[in-house]
Amino acid sequence: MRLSRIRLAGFKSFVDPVTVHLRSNLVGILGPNGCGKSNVIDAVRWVMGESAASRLRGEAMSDVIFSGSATRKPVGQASVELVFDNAEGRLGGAWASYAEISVRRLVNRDGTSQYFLNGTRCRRRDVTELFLGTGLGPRSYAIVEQGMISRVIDARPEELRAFLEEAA
Amino acid sequence: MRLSRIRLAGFKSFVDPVTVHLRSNLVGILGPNGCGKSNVIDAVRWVMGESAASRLRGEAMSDVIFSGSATRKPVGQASVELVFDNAEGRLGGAWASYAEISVRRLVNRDGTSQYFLNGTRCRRRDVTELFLGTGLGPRSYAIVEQGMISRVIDARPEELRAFLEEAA
Amino acid sequence: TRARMKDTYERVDADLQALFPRLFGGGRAWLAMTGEDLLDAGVTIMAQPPGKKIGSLSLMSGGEKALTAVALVFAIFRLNPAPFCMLDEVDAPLDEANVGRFGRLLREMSERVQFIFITHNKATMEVAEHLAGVTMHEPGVSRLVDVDVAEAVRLAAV
Amino acid sequence: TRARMKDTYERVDADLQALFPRLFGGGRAWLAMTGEDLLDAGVTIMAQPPGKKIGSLSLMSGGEKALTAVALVFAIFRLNPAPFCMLDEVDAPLDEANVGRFGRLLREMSERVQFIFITHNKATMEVAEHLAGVTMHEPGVSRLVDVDVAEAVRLAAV
Ligand SMILES: Nc1ncnc2c1ncn2[C@@H]1O[C@H](COP(=O)(O)OP(=O)(O)OP(=O)(O)O)[C@@H](O)[C@H]1O
Ligand SMILES: Nc1ncnc2c1ncn2[C@@H]1O[C@H](COP(=O)(O)OP(=O)(O)OP(=O)(O)O)[C@@H](O)[C@H]1O
Ligand SMILES: [Mg+2]
Ligand SMILES: [Mg+2]
Repeated sequence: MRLSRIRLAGFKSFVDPVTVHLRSNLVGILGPNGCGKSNVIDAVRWVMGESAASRLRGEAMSDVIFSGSATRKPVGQASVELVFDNAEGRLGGAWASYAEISVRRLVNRDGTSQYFLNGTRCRRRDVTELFLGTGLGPRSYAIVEQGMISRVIDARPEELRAFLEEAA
Repeated sequence: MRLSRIRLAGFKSFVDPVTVHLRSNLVGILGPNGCGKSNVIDAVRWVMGESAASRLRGEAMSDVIFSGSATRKPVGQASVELVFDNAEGRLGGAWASYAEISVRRLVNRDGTSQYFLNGTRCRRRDVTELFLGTGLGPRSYAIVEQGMISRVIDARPEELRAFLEEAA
Repeated sequence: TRARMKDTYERVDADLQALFPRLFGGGRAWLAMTGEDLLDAGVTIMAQPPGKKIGSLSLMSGGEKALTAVALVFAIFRLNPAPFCMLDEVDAPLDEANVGRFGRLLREMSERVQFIFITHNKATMEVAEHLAGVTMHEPGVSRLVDVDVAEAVRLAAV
Repeated sequence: TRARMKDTYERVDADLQALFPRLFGGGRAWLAMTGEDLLDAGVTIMAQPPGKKIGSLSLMSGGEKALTAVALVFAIFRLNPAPFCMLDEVDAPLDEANVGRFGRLLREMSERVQFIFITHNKATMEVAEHLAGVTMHEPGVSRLVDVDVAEAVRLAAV
């Protein structure tokens, strides 16, 4: 199961719909300071269910919605979609027969989030269950945020143990 | 008042006496990972009176004494000396007439520190008083540790106020 | 369960022992348990960069800590290869020699794991098979441009 | 005293307003008080990188935060130029354009302040008038070598 694309619209600095195509197993993202690179990582963690604003560098969950720029007005909604290539059928259960799996999250300014799996409305729990056992999740070892790489080294022994258990 | 040299002996990875000459107002320090660059900054903060082991990345104050390498035995003492060029007489009071001012700290494995000003034994308080009003000190805004630059941005308003007061 | 934790611990420990010297060009690292019972003991990392004594991790340098953390994360990936791994400027504290070793390991691990990595480092950009450039030609608005490596180096300087 | 704090606040605010646009190539930043009374109110930084709205500092990027912090530290130095300033890899999160602006300001500030800076960045190395190389030819033991810029670039790659 590979991530084939990330589609952002209204999420943080990505006010216009943008699709990031991940065409191989070694994709580099680059650009000047403040252009929106780490926002892409925030988008992936958000769509997988991240529920704490502080973990998305914001003060409120509505901080993920484009709040305007010098020339643009704020918008009312943010949406992020992850599309996985499941051709090998790695994701089991009900999803094994789907060649592509799409996970999408939508939020508007009143704060209520909606989740979708392959276009069908579902609960947040369905999304977290989909990723269970794959090692993925909003705070998984698979996503290393900016400046946090040394966190595993500074962790206390019981935190490191919890880190390993998550991977088991 | 310019810093003209730093002399380390037995301090962290500087087991043999080393003198860092600061020949101008723009001195770059470079070298591969783990070679001892940040240890030089720790040395400067230590000699100015830093008393918390955790602020020197250690667990005990004796962690500043060279603890051995694959081929070398540990030593029993660490010493750092800062030599300032005071030709302009910027440091007032009793020190105004000295063209060079040396501040030195010595520690051995039993933990007791000795301080010296221009070769004469003194108390830690004499050293902190020497730097009072110059903006210098073990935790001064003048020394930005590795990875800590964004700390001023993440500070709470009352912390930022304290930061400004120190500089006043 | 106890058996599962034991298996996890032993496999990550073995992979850490294998990966650390490859990233550091020598030295060794391993996991240690802080207690007897597998089910509630804590886990610590013991690391010895080449030529140094085994010391407390807190005395390690910024680059040494980052590299040790990468070795551990990659060891966990060998145990349970999540579908993708996202790395945000993990190579920022590394010197050129370590960036080189990091890039080579990244390329090798990419046979089983998809890596999406943000970097300002030209040597790491060259490891990528595809590059996505993010720009703000319209101030405050992020867009994507496809770039090749030579262009990428120029883009980073805009 | 109140008068002293007011003077400090106003002068650092003025210098922050002057230095921020020079580091960012535009935009603006200033200090704001969180209360009425100068003697106990907190102080916050308001920053607006070029082309963006004034937003909470926490949403800023890693590089933007580092550069804003440098602007503040340098503003404080203008108020009370301590004899020296030591910077440990503050340029690590910066892209090439910001590293360039940082280096130019460093060179200008060095007329009044002595800077001792640790860097892996070639562009910042070139700002230095003198370079001190730290090596561990004997593993675990730090020594000093004098280097010139070309040699420095090679040393960083060892
Ligand atoms: N809700 C929002 N609306 C508009 N812009 C936003 C929003 N949230 C964050 N931003 C903007 O996104 C920018 C930060 O982007 P990001 O952290 O992704 O940068 P980056 O490319 O990672 O940069 P660096 O190389 O410095 O780490 C900030 O300048 C911020 O103003
Ligand atoms: N008391 C001590 N005795 C011997 N070696 C020590 C002692 N304290 C620290 N060290 C060694 O110093 C090294 C760290 O040095 P330092 O943090 O200065 O590296 P650095 O040059 O700043 O590297 P980086 O570029 O990664 O930040 C560690 O490898 C550590 O083993
Ligand atoms: Mg970033
Ligand atoms: Mg360092």
